Amino acid sequence: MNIFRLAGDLTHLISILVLLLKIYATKSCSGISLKTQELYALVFLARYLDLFTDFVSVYNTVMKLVFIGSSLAIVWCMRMHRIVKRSYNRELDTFRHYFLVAGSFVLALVVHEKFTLQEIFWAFSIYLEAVAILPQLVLLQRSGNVDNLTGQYVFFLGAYRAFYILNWIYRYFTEQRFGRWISWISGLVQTALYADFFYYYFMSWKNNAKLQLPA
Amino acid sequence: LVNEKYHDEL
Repeated sequence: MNIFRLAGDLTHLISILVLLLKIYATKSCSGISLKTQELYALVFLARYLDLFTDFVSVYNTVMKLVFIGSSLAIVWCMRMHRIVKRSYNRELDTFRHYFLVAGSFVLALVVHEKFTLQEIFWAFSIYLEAVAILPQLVLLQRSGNVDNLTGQYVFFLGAYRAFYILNWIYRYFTEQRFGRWISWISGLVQTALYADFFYYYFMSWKNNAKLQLPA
Repeated sequence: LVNEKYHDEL
């Protein structure tokens, strides 16, 4: 464990807590893409299949349970909670995310580290996580204005992957034979997808203006 | 090369 990875994991946890806070505090999920939340739940379920077979550390197991539990709680909230689900922008959240699932799974069947069920689902979760934010970014552009908590949610989500890139660089230079090119490439693509959002987020913060994404 | 048999990252 290094400081970059710890910072990345904590930033990731913060992003989920910000989202849960927004939903519970405002009893609203407007501006949040249910499709992105469903994709993240799928990412964690596919990635943590080894939850009960490989014990890495207490920290690792606890964080996996928190990520799976919180992502399912958000999806449940947006689908079933009678007050929250009313504010879901169903008509704006129209990204066909099934293509992202299918594409990631096909890619995982072709490009993986080992042809085992666990490794294929792991690669699938890595690829899917890289594109899971797309429905959310599309929804933000369509809904025009971004409320603070949703903007912070996307910002922390992008920052977490940027910290992971620093973690991979650190591990590459400190651990011999550390090769995780599936994560590296996918992580770079994922962070690049946030780049334009970061730009507009930073500009709005600098000009102290409300975050407006170009339609 | 992968330096461990399982994924130690989240």
